Amino acid sequence: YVYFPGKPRWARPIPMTLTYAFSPENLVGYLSLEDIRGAFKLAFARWASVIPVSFSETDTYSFADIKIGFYRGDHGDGEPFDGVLGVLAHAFSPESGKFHLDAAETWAVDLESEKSTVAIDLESVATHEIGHLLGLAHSPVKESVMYPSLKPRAKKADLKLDDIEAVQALYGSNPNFKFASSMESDISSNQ
Amino acid sequence: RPPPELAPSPATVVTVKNGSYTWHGFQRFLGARRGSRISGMAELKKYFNRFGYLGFQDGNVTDVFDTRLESAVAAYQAKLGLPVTGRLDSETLSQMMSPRCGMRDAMQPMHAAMH
Repeated sequence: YVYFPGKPRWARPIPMTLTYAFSPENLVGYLSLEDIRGAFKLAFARWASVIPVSFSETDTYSFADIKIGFYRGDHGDGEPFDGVLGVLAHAFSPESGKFHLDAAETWAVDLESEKSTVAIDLESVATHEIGHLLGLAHSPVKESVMYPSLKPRAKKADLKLDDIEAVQALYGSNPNFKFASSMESDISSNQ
Repeated sequence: RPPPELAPSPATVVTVKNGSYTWHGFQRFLGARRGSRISGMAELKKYFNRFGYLGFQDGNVTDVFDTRLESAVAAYQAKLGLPVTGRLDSETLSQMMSPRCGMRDAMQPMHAAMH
């Protein structure tokens, strides 16, 4: 696993709660807010299960620690989106909290019902970007959530040992966390 | 009057031609190595620049596969757990054309500017 230079993290007393909110003006019309909220809730819960950090949704967008929105093209942060596929999303290192998704993608909350060949699993991307918001950079371990790429119609939202060790080194372990063999990753498959 | 349809409405099917994928054009660089000159290779250099592998010193981006691009390819392969060859083999190009996160791989973190 890899950290950002300077190893930034949210500098608050542990255990901490981070709030998140969705930009009301920057959503995608074909997904309901309930579906989007559900996918993010699952993604946040994955990280919260391994570290003593909890995530709470708030309606007060301007005061939220983590601000989530779907944007097209140049949206003012110097990192323009590029249309279908290519770059899917980006998030900023701590403690910025900015989380942007490319509105041009076909975001899916259920790959079985979404038949598009270019559908991108929202929960998988959300889980990856939350890793950035917490302070993790891209990992070279292919099975890890923090690996930088994700194929269309693929689901990769389960945290692997590489992700868990990385984030626990920053925030400590959730006292209720239990390691499961499914979290192991086979780094030999990288070659 | 016909009864209301109980079956779910058919899911929307969206098809996108391969050629419209953002980095699909990189396929033509398959097999390229140091010394190769292929039209459009400047776009490949911009990709490596965007994700933190290649700096542009003088702004003059050519279509030549030079030693700096070779180093960038090798760094990319090492960073993404691919066999390090310094060449644009099929595994490397397949990885490069995959959709991905916009965060740089080898980089300074993205900082939000405070206004």
